[in-house]
Amino acid sequence: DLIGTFHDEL
Amino acid sequence: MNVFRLAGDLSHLLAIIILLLKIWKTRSCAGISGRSQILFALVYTTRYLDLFTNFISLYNSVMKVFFISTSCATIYLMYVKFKATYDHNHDTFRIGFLLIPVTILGLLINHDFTPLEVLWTFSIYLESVAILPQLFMVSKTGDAETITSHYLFCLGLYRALYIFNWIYRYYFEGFYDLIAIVAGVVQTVLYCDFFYLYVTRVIKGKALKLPA
Repeated sequence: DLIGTFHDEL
Repeated sequence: MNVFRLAGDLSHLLAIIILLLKIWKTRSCAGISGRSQILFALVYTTRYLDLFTNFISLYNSVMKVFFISTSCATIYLMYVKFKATYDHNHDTFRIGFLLIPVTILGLLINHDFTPLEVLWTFSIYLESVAILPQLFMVSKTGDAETITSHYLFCLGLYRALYIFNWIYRYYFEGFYDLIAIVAGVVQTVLYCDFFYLYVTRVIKGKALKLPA
């Protein structure tokens, strides 16, 4: 799935 | 967190430490593009605004604070403390040529048209090209100090390792973020010419001099 607004990477 | 991402983050961390050590130990920022450093500071401050809205992990927060604070420290060292050593005559890349298209692209192609998300997207696009003033400066002067080339190598390697991380995540977690992937590939491709020179010259103990 494509995560839109939650970014867990730096 | 997989091994590629950890290695990428450590490479990124190492790049910044090398840069700060170079400036601090030699008391000089000669050969470093202040324009690229301003772009990087802009990248970190616009991307890590979610420090205040989302908690991901202690690791994540500590790294974000580190990247924001060290990028500000670098600018302070270049434009205040060691201003006399800043080689502005060779740092002439027009950053408007990067900022304007990247802003338009961030507004047009994003996951979600919200202020934080547009800023995140802007920062991803900007990071992919933020090194151009530095690479332009190296090509203009025709060489780079060995320590500067180590910095550039680690900084380029970081996003290349992230590409392996994205491949891993796609296969094992079903996760992908096209904006990050496309920008990350562009970013890595921009370093290819430099990687070639680094491997063929610097690793063999020679200075990084561009072929005439």
